[in-house]
Amino acid sequence: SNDMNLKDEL
Amino acid sequence: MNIFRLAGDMTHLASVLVLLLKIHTIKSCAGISLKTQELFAIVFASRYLDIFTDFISLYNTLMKLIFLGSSFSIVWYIRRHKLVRRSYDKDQDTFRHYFLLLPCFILALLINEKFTFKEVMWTFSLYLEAVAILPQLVLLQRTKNIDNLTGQYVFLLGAYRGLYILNWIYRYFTEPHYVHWIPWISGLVQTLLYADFFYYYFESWKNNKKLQLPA
Repeated sequence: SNDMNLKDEL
Repeated sequence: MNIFRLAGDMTHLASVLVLLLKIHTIKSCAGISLKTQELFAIVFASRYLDIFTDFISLYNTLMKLIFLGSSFSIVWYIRRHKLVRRSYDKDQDTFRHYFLLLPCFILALLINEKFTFKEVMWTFSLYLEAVAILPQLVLLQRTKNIDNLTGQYVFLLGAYRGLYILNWIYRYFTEPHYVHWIPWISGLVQTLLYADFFYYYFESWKNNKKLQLPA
């Protein structure tokens, strides 16, 4: 999802 | 993961290693701003609240642990280690860093993608990271002799931010629905803060001279 995209970054 | 993202993370990791090398091996933190290091520790603590609740990948969890562990141990070293503490430029490192916390927090309360505790703290960490380098840049301006490790440390931090922007551009064109204004704008602000430093860093490198920032 869109949310997951964001949180895979550090 | 794309090459820019990986290179960005590796530069970030390298910056931390360079700083730890300086502190641990040379037992010196001369030219390093404790204020910036404290802000980074707060940045990671508020950003990685999901570390034990949301599993993304082993890589992700390991890197989070490294950034949390290193940032808090650097603060511990500068504050508590007998020898390292002595090398700290306390009188020069005068930036009122606590004044950055409240505006960043209020901004995170007002501008976020979702009004939940974790999301607000995550957004707060982005805003705070954007400005966390300011005490370090001010200290660099006041430092007469910037040693190589300190210069490399700040250079690597700036490079990490620049590479993250390339990563976002790459992801924007390769992934559907990849639009994230909050991290993009704060990341851009953060990177722009390094522009001046980069200019003088490359000048000193080109002319083979010692790095010095104009006051």
